[in-house]
Amino acid sequence: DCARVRAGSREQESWPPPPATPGASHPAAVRTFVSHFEGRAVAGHLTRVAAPLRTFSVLEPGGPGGCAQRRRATVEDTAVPAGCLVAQNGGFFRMNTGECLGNVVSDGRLVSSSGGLQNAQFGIRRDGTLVTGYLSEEEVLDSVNPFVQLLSGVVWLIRNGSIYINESQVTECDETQETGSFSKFVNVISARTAVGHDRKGQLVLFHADGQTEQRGINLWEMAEFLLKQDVVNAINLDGGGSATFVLNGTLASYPSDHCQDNMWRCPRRVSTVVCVHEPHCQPPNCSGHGTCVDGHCECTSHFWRGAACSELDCGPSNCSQHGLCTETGCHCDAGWTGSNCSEECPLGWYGPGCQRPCQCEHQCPCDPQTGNCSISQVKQCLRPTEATPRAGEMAFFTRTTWLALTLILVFLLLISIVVNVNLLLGSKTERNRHLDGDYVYHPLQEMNGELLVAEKEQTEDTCNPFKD
Amino acid sequence: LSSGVSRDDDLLLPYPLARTRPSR
Repeated sequence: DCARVRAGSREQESWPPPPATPGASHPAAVRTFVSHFEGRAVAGHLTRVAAPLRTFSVLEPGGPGGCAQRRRATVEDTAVPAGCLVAQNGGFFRMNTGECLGNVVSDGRLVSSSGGLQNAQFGIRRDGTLVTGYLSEEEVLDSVNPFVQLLSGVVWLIRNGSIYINESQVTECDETQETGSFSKFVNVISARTAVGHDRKGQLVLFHADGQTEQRGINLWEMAEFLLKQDVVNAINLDGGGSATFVLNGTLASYPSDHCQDNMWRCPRRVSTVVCVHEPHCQPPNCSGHGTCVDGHCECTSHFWRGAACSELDCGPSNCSQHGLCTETGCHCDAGWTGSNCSEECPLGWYGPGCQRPCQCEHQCPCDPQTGNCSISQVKQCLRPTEATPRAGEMAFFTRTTWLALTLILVFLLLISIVVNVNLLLGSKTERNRHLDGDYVYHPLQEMNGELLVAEKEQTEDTCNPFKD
Repeated sequence: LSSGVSRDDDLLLPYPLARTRPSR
């Protein structure tokens, strides 16, 4: 319930992303310690995370929507489905309602905003910048280089390599009546957790076992321990019975809350969780144009390029300025074709990608862009205006000739038929004349003084009336 | 491994539970 700051910039440290180390080794290095703080042995874990932009997430309790539903869940229950290699409890929450307190951004989604409440914040922006400190509401909602992960704690432990606890007390709680509890919160020993980063830009998670007023460490001791581990900026997260460390999905710390059977200790159902996982891609779905393999986007189509498969690239010619680069390659403007749209349409074709045949008469080419028919000087253009009549003439001539020829032939045929019929009839009549009525027999005349053999016979026979 | 529900009995809170004044 401290002051709210809606706009402007507040005290904060931004640490640029470390240079990408492709094929980095395992995303998280977990070290276990048992250290002595003023004679008290304290066990805990320190985790260093390489490439946090792709391997670190803030998770809602029980998965997305957990804050809206004011869910509480053990760290294991949230970490296992998310595939966390390492997980710890995250931000503070209202115990009786489960309300997530402070700002929460999870995998690029703004889950909740504290409206500018001035408590310690830790986040990662889209470009990988690590941000620690105080943020106005406007800075939380920044869309130019938005936060992809963000959570709130209480007390900025280390700022730029120096302990910053006193300054935090002034900023984070300015009311005397609360100072009593705030000061106790800072100085009491208990189980503690923290998040920050080191000089290499590796994210650092800290966890120490304890129990309020009995075991564990206070914030000063935690800050000193982190400074020795080369931590440059860090904030304090929820502790006490909330402090939980989960390794490969299994509880690996000694929570201080008692179970219903107070012989035993049980992990508390908490709110947000900080999770270290195999490298995610940025964005996780590779802009919908690729698959995430070991934290790197493998773009599906040959033309999607870039770390997020979000850039179209059709090659240096960029479609020769005559087309649009699409995920299936160059879509050529009207009049152009070829894989790089560098070729004009072939004769007789026009339109986008030269897909349309010209519709001109006389097979003349048309304008490759518009398809307008143009009488081109191109010699291939058949000038059928002259040729057509010629062709027509040819056709006409051929047709007429054939017709005339046919008619003549038919005429000749008719004449010959008539003549033949006449001849036939004539000879018939003749014959009939011979065949009908009296016969007059004219012996054939002597040839060369001799009767023809047939006639000799004839004369010997009776007269054979049928003699032709 | 269900370890059962905790009693939430180890409280470490930076601010008192009862709200001493409304947010400004």
